[in-house]
Amino acid sequence: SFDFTPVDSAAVFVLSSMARQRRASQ
Amino acid sequence: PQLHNTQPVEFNHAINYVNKIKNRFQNQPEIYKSFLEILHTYQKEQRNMKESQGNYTPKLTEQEVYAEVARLFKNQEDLLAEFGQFLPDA
Repeated sequence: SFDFTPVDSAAVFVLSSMARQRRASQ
Repeated sequence: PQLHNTQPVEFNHAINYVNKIKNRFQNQPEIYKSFLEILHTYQKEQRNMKESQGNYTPKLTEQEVYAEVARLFKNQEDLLAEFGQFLPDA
């Protein structure tokens, strides 16, 4: 399910910014 | 403009990944909680580094984040491999 809490959303935010940073550094 | 096109992909990937971890560890909520704490610490360290304009050495490097997550996700190699796709300089 996609029953996300604010904590889950924070994790999504961190992971997607990590992925963006990774892309930018490549 | 290209960056804007790719952002939703990264966001969706992150949502799917977090969802996968939640489902995998639904009977071990402490593992999921530890994972969130690692991410939170990493984010905090990155912010400190950014705000100090390079004069701050993060306490948690990408390698250490990966090592911690590897310890947490032992025997869950697919989750670890996928985590490596998010981490800069993994």
